[in-house]
Amino acid sequence: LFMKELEHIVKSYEAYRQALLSEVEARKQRQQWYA
Amino acid sequence: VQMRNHPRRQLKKLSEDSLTKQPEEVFDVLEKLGEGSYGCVFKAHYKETGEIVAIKQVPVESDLQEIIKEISIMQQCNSPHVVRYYGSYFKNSDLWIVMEYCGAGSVSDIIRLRNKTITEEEIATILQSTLKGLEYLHFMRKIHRDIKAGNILLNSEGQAKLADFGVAGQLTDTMAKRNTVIGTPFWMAPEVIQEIGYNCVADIWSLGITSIEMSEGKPPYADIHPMRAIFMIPTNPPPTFRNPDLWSPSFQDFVSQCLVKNPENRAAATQLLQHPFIRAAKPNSILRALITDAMEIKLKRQEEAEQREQEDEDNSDEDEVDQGTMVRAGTGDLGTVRAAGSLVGSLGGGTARTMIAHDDDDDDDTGTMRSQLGTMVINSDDEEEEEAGTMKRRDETMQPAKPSFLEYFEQKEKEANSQGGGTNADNRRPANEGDLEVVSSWSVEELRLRLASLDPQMEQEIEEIRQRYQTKRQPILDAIEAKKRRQQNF
Repeated sequence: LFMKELEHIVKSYEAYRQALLSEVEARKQRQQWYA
Repeated sequence: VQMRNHPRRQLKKLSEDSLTKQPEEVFDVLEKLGEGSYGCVFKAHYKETGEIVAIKQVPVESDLQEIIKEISIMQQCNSPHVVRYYGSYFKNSDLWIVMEYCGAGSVSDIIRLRNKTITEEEIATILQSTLKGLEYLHFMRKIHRDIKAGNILLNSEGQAKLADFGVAGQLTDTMAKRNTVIGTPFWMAPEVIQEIGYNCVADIWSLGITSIEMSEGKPPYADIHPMRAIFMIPTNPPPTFRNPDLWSPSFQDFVSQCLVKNPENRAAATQLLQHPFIRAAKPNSILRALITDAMEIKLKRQEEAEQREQEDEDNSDEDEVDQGTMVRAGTGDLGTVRAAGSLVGSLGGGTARTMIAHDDDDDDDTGTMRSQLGTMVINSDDEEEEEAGTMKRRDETMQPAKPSFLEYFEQKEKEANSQGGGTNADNRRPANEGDLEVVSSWSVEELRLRLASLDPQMEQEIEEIRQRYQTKRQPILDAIEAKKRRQQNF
């Protein structure tokens, strides 16, 4: 049970991290395009 | 320094007479060597023979199951390459485990004390002894499961010995592959992380990582969060040296043979002992300079710490009578312990964070300092046994906790909706990827801040669930403790 909960948390955070990183990257590209 | 207490003959076991006495009658506890998974390790003098031993003092509220397993595994081993077990005592609320003393401490202690890595020649010698230990252990159908520089101890003659069997496992004929996620993340084999079952060669992967650790001072991925490393190890190609030009082709080949991702194609300890890099290893005596150097630094730091304490004590004597009395009492009781304690504190130079910040699962054992890279234990063995029997029950009761950031998003969305902005409340699906769309509404600064706070937030949540499970386990541990109190020394 502990393992499953742990996995759930880690995977969720990993998805969140990816979303944040992609957004940062997208903003960077957008900025470059405007420049 | 190191030869002073070196015993001429090898202690096999404590005498029957010794085991019937109180431990403090049998041993003079000399100094604290370090703190381990379940308690502190002390250097002690065995009065009967004059030999030096290491005593691990474990509070009874610790995970006794793990400790009993560790004792049992050490008890079954009889190899010069595995730390020996001599006997145990119950004393008040502590279990005293008497073990072989390894004067030079662990390989990671040596690296940390000298603040420099080990040469390729020295590594070959250490690896040779370690491989002999692993060959023996694997022959006995045991997996160490936590091979790393912190768990390889050196005696004063430079002989490497495997230590810390707190997470070791025994393979049986019916259970040829285990599936518990266990070990220290950066050293864990891909198949262990993937939970597809593993066997003895998982230790060989860890040995490959340990080779890199000894060469470069830290294992691959040590700079990133261990939880992320866990995702990367099975996905990425096997790690290699940061700067391959610094290492001989033979050493590189040895490491590449350890770090084969498919365990079926990975070499066993016996095969690796025949590798040219290991066959060319020099005798243990080449480690003498390294050991003397490390021990001199240790002694110097110990003296400095003692001196500082003496100065503090003198100052407090002058300042306040009450405070002075308090310090004196502590010193009288645990004089050398306090000094060594300061030494341990002063050694904390590592940067990598532990797997679970509040967990005490560190490397430990005879002569080992506290390490900064912790051991991770996810499924306990009693859970494994449950899996083999009535595991179905688990899924039915499983309710995964929702990460706090998802709750945060939901709250945000709720707020937005209540302000009349959103009408898509029905589309909201907690814990789904859709929730992550909210990131597009944040500023770059906010995105960066959130990225930065991600790891501590995750660690906090992990700690919370760990504590929740600890609370569940407590009544069982209490019952074990009650039973244990009725037992005698063994």
